[in-house]
Amino acid sequence: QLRIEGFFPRQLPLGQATVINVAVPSRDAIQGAEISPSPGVKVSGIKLGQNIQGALTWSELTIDVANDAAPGDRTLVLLMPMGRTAPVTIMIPSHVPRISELRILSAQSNQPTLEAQFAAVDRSADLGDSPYVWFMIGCDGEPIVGVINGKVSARDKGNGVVHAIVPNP
Amino acid sequence: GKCDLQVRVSDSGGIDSNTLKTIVDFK
Repeated sequence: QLRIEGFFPRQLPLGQATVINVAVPSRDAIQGAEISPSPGVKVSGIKLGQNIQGALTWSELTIDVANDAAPGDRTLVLLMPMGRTAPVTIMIPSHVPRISELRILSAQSNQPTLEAQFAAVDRSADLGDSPYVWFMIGCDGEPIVGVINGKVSARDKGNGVVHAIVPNP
Repeated sequence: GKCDLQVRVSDSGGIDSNTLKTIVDFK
């Protein structure tokens, strides 16, 4: 049986369309995608990827999730000319943190780091004091991708300002 | 020089936020 060898992101936020990148060990076009349970979830697009890594082809699925879909796990199965893939699990979270107001506080070319700040709202207040901040910074060469611990100063419960020290590439 | 920066945050349940982008102008 064919397997989905990689996919990201693994979360489908409520009330929006999400593009999921999927890798399958086949050059064939994906004929369909099934998500179950399906209420409130619709596959609205399948785009055969041009990105081929060895035996894997990365394609893009666009999945629409209604505002009133039930949070929780879903299984995703791809329909290929050779048959159905084994299922993988993706999740509809009940809430997602929202960030805004990204500002650079200091960026000097002769310093090893730069300091960034942004506002974060997390309805369930589970961001914590030092959440993971994922970053990608690109200048002329290959971008640097990484994760650091941010530092939260709270405005009030579930609403804070995050400071992040990012390496200078 | 100028660089592109993208950030997102994860909560303690591993749920990712939206992504923000900006241009960093190094002095």
